[in-house]
Amino acid sequence: VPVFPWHSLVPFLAPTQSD
Amino acid sequence: SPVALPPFFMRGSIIQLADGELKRVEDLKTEDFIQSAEISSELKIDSSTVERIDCGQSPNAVLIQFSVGELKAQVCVEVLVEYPFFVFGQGWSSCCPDRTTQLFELSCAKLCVGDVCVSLTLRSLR
Repeated sequence: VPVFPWHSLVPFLAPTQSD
Repeated sequence: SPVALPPFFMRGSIIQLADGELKRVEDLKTEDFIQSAEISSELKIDSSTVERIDCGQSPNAVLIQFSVGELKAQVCVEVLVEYPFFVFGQGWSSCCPDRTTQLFELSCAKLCVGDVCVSLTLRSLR
């Protein structure tokens, strides 16, 4: 049975925000 | 072109949280994402508010515009209408919940303007 990592469920990586 | 629906949205798919715990995709809660991001060294959870939902260029596609994080960075994604997003405090939601349920047996709410979705950013600039 394949196991998928939790973060694969989030469809996009938002732009990194600088502090 | 719109992002196709990956297999892990099928009801019963096994998802591994950051602490190693296994859960079915339909059983995930907001806390699972928050806690997984807390112990992730690379990823940070952020909130993305749905600002607009428009028709996409392909049949069955929608363009969703999000406002991300405190800086309200604008992100636009084109996905199929059945693509589910995880809404804080609500769970899986898509533009066409009936179709998501029909294709993937994943119960969904209707994704609406104003909904706040789980999104991720990298923890630090490289």
